[in-house]
Amino acid sequence: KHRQTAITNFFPNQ
Amino acid sequence: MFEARLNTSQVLKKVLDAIKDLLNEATFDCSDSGIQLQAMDNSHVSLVSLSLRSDGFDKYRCDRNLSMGMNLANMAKIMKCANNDDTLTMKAQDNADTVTFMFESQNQEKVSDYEMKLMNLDQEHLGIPETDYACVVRMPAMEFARICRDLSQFGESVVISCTKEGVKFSASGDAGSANIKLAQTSTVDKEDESVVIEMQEPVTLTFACRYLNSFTKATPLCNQVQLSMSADVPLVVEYRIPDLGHIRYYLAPKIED
Repeated sequence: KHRQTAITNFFPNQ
Repeated sequence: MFEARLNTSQVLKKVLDAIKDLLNEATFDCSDSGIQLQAMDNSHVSLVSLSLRSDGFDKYRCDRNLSMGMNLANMAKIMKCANNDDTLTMKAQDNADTVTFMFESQNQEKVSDYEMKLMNLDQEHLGIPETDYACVVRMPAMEFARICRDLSQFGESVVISCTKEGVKFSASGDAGSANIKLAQTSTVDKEDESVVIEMQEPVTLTFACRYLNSFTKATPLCNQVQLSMSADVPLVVEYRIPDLGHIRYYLAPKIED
């Protein structure tokens, strides 16, 4: 029931 | 030109061991202030951020900023050729497409050099926001490694719950469930063995075991590890590299659907 999120969801691409 | 020397090769061997599980290749960005590396793992779930300060090297020179893309498996082949107590010098010319690793034995009687081709890597640089974390836990690095190893037998995920009283690590699966609670240590005389919790708000987060286990490859670098957590944001696992810098791993949480 848990879904893995991506690191790019949290940190903006510069 | 770029030149960086460490009196023992051991520390760079340990740094490489700490990142090569997660990364196949990475760009080492060299400047006057030191060497920085930021890279995501292949599945873009975690981010490695390495910082080695120029003043932590026994000799350091970087005339122009230089980005060196390296295949870490090839770098590991080279680092394997160094004895732990060999002096290590990394050298590159400006705009070069190779880097040279030179190892010198303690008695200076053996000198080896290895030249490695550099790679042009597509660099995605992520902005890591400055954050005050709800919970910061400092604990023995060996203990954290042990907990990650033990819990990964029981499930793919670890739930970390942090309160003022302590920090709890849990996993569950077909074989059953496991809970490990660590209380804040009361004595302060053995700093390396202490568990310290700074909590603004309690936090419970779920993370994939396999990444945590990869992060613990940095355990030989430092006696203590620091875990920083806030609700619904990536966990930060930080290992300080004494007198040289730090390695930080960021891990995206698993969230309930």
